[in-house]
Amino acid sequence: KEKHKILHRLLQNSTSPVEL
Amino acid sequence: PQLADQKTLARQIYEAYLKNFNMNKAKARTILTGKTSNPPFVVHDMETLQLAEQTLVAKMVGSAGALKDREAEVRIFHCCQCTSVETVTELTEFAKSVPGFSSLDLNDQVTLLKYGVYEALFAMLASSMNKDGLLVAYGSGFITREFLKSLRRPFSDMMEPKFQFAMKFNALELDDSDLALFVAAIICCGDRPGLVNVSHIEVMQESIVRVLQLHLLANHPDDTFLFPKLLQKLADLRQLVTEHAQLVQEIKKTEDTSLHPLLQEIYRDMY
Repeated sequence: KEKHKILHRLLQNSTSPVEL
Repeated sequence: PQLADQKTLARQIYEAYLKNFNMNKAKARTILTGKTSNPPFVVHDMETLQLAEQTLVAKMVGSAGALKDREAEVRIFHCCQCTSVETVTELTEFAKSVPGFSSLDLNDQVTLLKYGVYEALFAMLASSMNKDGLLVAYGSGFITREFLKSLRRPFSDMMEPKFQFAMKFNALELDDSDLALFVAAIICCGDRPGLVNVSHIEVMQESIVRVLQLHLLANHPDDTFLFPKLLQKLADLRQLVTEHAQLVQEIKKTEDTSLHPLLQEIYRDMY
């Protein structure tokens, strides 16, 4: 799970932006 | 009743595609065929690149100003990463709208995205390409294939294989409704490494692929072999991503450039 933190976050929370 | 279900699934996937992707083939073709009042700014050399950076992609490149003194190749590579991150975000939202995806095991959702996003990205990138170049910055710019080829190695090797794929893929003349189902089929793929609940995904994959097949027969009655041709494209995309991942690893090793954390996650232990 730790290996794919951002993907997990994107899947669980649509409002969380990915910082460029 | 079964046919009605299939039509509903096709419509839901198409609507999710139109809602979640900023660029689509219809928009891109309107721009590429010169049917807009604002033609894209053409980047074809270092000078036009700098002009474009000052206007079109100022937000991407100039935010921290950290890249302004770096060489053009590094700045372009950074822009590619920004676009990739945005598309991965859009693809994630699209996947969540595909019926059944969100009820899959969360780790399997991650695995499907990890292995599917780049294949989907390169399939959709073809919509923004013609033989001479590629639309960038939401369609406000057009970067020429020749200019990308003229960059120094290894950066010059980055886009040419995607153009070669795109030219063959575009010859199939898919529209956005076909592409929506094709992208869904790429993501819902039961043979990605490390999946836990394969049978659950295979059920989804089967219904999407069947809907794709029926949709192609109805939408392209003159091309009866379109479905098998597209299945071959799935294999070609896998190869394209494998080569792309190797090139990115090479760039990471030999060049002084950073890789976005989201992309690092995707590439790590991929193939």
